[in-house]
Amino acid sequence: TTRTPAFLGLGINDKLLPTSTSQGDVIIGLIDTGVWPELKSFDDMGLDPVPSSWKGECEEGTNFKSSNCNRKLIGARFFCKGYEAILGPIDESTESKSPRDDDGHGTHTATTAAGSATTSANLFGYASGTARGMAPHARIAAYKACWLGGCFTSDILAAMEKAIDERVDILSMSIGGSISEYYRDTVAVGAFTAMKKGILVSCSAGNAGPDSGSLSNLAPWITTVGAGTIDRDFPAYVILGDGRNFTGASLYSGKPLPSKLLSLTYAGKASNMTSGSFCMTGSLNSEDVKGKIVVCDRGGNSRVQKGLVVRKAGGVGMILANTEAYGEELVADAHLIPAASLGLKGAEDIKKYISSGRKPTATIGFSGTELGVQPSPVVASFSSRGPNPLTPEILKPDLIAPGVNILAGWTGKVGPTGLDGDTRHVSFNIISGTSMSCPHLSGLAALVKASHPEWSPAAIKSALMTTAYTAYKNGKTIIDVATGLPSTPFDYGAGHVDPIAALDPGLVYDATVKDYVDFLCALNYSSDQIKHTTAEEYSCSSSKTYKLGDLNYPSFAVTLETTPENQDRKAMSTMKYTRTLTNVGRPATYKASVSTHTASLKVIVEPESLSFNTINEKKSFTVTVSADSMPSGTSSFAHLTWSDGKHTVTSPIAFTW
Amino acid sequence: KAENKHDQLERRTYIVHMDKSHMPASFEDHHEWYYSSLRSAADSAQMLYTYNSVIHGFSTRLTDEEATSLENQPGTLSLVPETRYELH
Repeated sequence: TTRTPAFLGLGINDKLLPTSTSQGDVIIGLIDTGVWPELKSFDDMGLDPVPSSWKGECEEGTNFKSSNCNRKLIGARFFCKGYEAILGPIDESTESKSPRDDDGHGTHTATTAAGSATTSANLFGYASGTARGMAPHARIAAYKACWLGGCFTSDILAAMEKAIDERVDILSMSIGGSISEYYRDTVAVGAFTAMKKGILVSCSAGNAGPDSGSLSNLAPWITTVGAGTIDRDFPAYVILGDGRNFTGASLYSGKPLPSKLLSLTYAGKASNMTSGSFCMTGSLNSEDVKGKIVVCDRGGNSRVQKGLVVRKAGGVGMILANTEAYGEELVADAHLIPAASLGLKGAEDIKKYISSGRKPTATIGFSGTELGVQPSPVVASFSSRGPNPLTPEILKPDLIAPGVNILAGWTGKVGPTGLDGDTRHVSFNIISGTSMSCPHLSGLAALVKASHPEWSPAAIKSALMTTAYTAYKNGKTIIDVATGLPSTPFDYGAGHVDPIAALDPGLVYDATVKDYVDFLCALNYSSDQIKHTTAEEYSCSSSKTYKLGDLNYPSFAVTLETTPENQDRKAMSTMKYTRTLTNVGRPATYKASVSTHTASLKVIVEPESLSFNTINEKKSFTVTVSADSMPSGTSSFAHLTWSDGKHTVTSPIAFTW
Repeated sequence: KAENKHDQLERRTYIVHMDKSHMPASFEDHHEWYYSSLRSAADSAQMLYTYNSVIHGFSTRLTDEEATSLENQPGTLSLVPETRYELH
């Protein structure tokens, strides 16, 4: 990717960063749509021989040879038996029965995680610079389990098993499905075995935001990644006939609109269909849009598809209007006609202007790439939000990473919009989603793993979470673009990843397989359900009291008593949590502090100070929360920080009633 | 194509979790045992994958009746219907 390494503070010469040799020992497996191996981002120049631990290989198939692998792309496989069983044999004239990526998504995620540095990367001149993965010397193994018709769990599970057996270190999965109990959740089950074998599993949180409780990939042994913006925009301008000017976003690169103002219309008024405002295929009346710029509402179909619908009906430009659900979030697309996306406020103003009936006119202009945009990051509107709909006692997402307008490698099979009619071939594309934030985190986890090969997946996750930041340099909380207001741990989890800080966290909240089994016991899982989840025999002790909140997790989610309806009297409830910190730094004394903005909440940490004398020394503490009862649905937040003056080890605390 | 369509209507893909501790001593290899369990519940069903580490079991396509029969076989922990995941 371009820009995100700098945005994340990954300077080339930072002395904390692992060497290229130690990075080269880390293997990132991605379960996705495959890989386009000819890209320069998979160049293996300067890489050491493949680690001797590696058991994988490059599987041959349609337009894919074992020679497509090298010291960067060290493994490539495909899994299609489940897909073919449902949809019939793969039509090899349209889809490669091989690890080759016909979609682009898998190539984008792989290069984001660990692509080699490639100069002069850009998409039609946008976002130009040197593109590199987060761990540019780490190895990539691509497991194709996602096809044009989707990703089926039998194939995903087979891919996970292979990746685990072949000894990847990090497993990156930018996919999600419906929520189910952990023992019926294929990715959760596969990730448990991966965790047991020391593999960190990083998954996308989902793009169902900003609705609350919209997350996927919820298991506590998974690292669940939401998405934020970076300090880069692709501004486009919509100028109205009355002189007003609105800033939007676009990656359009073709012939500009004529310099004169053009007639402007709203798709909802140029269609006889009830959902005409979305510019669905065949919905626009040619006589109403011919020669005009058309305002289309976001949603219903793909954003770039709307431009084609407008063009087919005779329109010459398109304004993609955000609705309430998208707020002010601007997602740039490589439209095939002059087009720009606009935030909710601007979109509403333009619709009012059109309704005013004074022969509305407009034009659209494009001004390339803007850097240094502030504030950044902001939480992406689409990023799925907490609370955790399955286990409210575990806070999810775990953290956020860059996921908006990310430039990374692309397939040679389809153009940047992915539309059939898009014949443009590009080596890089700019796309958005928690799919993009997940491999950022996977690559950063690879850096931590390279620096600390002995750390468990839980320790790596803890390092990434407890060093994440929640405020800008001016002290103000990271904004949620969906509302324009300060975001909360339900939006960003522990905060935005800060990889350099994560390399030296001071302390970690480690967790063992037994801790996760205890968590399953706390869920009251039967022995069969535990066996499902863990693929092993474990039993819960009848003499032990298991508590969900006692999982040694780097964040806290406190569920409290609600005030009964029609009762004014507030009852006080008290909850107690135990956590254990492991020293991974020098001997030091850490002091606890809690920041909370709600007077009715009391948080007591005991002891208030912990001294560590040796490496890997463990110390436990308790957090006691007392709170008045509140109406159901109320939430509040705090942060617990342990600091020795050099390190800050911070955990979010989310309270829900 | 017609066969596929028929198959689609009749069968669903399941991920079958097996309890290896229930494998009868007469089987030397758990694959054999999985295969035998599947055969006794569903004559013509094919295994898509066998899973050895991530879970113990296999995936296959079964009719409702076959699924019920397999579920009742000793050593079968559960049948989880396949779901479709999406790119994020």
